[in-house]
Amino acid sequence: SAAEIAELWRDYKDGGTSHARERLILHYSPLVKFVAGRVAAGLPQNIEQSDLVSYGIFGLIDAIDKFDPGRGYKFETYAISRIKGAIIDELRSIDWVPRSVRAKARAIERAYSKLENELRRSPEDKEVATELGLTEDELATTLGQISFVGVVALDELLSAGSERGSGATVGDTIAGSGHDPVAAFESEEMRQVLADAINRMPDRERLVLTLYYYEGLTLAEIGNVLGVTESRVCQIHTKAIFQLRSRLSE
Amino acid sequence: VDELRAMKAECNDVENALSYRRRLAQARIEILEAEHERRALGGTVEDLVKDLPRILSAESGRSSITDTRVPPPDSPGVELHWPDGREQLVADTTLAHLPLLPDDELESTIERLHAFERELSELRHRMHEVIDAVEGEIAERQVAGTAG
Ligand SMILES: Nc1nc2c(ncn2[C@@H]2O[C@@H]3COP(=O)(O)O[C@H]4[C@@H](O)[C@H](n5cnc6c(=O)[nH]c(N)nc65)O[C@@H]4COP(=O)(O)O[C@H]3[C@H]2O)c(=O)[nH]1
Ligand SMILES: Nc1nc2c(ncn2[C@@H]2O[C@@H]3COP(=O)(O)O[C@H]4[C@@H](O)[C@H](n5cnc6c(=O)[nH]c(N)nc65)O[C@@H]4COP(=O)(O)O[C@H]3[C@H]2O)c(=O)[nH]1
Repeated sequence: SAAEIAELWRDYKDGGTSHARERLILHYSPLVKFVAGRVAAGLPQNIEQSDLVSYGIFGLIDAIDKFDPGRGYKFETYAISRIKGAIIDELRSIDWVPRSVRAKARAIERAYSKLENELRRSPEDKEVATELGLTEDELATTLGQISFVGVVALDELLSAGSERGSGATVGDTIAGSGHDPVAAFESEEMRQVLADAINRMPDRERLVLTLYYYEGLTLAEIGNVLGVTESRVCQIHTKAIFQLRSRLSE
Repeated sequence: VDELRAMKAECNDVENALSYRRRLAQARIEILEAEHERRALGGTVEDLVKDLPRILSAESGRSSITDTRVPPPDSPGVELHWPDGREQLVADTTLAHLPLLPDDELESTIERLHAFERELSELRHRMHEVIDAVEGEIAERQVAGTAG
């Protein structure tokens, strides 16, 4: 009941004992399972779920220590965003993407940026491949190794225009929500900025991005609707994200 | 299409609320079962708290890259009420007073949570079927619109 929970908070905020804090941690720890599940979706298997949960628990403890019950807002909402922030921060700092993939992604993104500026339109696969000194097949394979799905990838998408937090990002300027990519994405303003950028893209990329970000389909479902293979949809999505990022950061 | 979108938005709200409570129920089951084990094997509650990362991730699945959706809003969502108040199963202070819970109550709570989790999963699955059908319809029209 609400009264019992209020008492748990009073015990901790008045007495500050580790025993009282432990009771709050136990009571609210299911929130960590919820958040960790959402952040984990789409992450590679080498990232252990138990690690995500333990980063999340630190976020929960932080939220418990900082929460002011007198303030009148709901603890769950506050805790969920701190837990998510803690997990994402930790993933950023351990740089969860293998270095070689990171390097390839940067090279491809630079190629798109450069060609867009020179050609004043979206470059074709052939042009991007030539710019990178790859065959079209090699480019397709490389695109297949990079993927941008899930909460952490959304975070990286919204930080277009900033290399690892060195400057203002699209996400920061709009939502002011710091590390909550989902909240940033949910804001009306951000959805408009993204929609405008997406509408200016070539047909197929625009469809994939619209169906993924605005209609909530999975890449597999998009593949079904478009009549293309899953790996092909993955490549189109990755390519589209590079193009989107280069437009968002100009 | 606007009506389809409105219907989908409503279903998504309910789906989000169901998924949230389903995860909480799963977490509570995992913690209570760990407590059950702790009582059988000995060990402190403090150790159990340290062990939460393993406890809360043991059963967890993860979707692959192609089966992942854009992240839904991370809020508890709309309120859900059952006539017998079973939504309290994921909100009460059982976990806070874990060691004080009598053995038989521990077991009966685990059973009730299992039943509740199954029910939430079933309702959630049905919502997915509706949402996926509506999304499929909207997507088909968008693809057709682009082609035409
Ligand atoms: N990609 C993806 N697939 C999904 C999702 N939800 C359900 N599925 C798929 O549908 C199967 C049945 O799910 P369920 O009826 O909810 O039935 C589930 C649920 O009742 C329960 N369960 C699932 N995850 C957990 C967990 O983390 N902890 C606990 N205690 N139980 C869980 O175990 C049952 C079997 O789970 P699975 O073997 O994983 O099998 C799951 C999984 O393959 C989703 O959000 N994303
Ligand atoms: N329209 C529609 N929506 C769907 C469907 N399946 C899941 N969702 C919703 O989309 C969220 C993200 O799903 P996910 O990317 O598969 O990401 C899932 C998945 O990776 C994992 N997960 C949850 N339950 C299961 C399960 O039973 N088995 C497995 N293997 N993974 C699960 O945890 C993540 C978060 O789960 P939730 O918090 O429940 O959040 C889920 C749920 O609210 C579907 O078929 N149609």
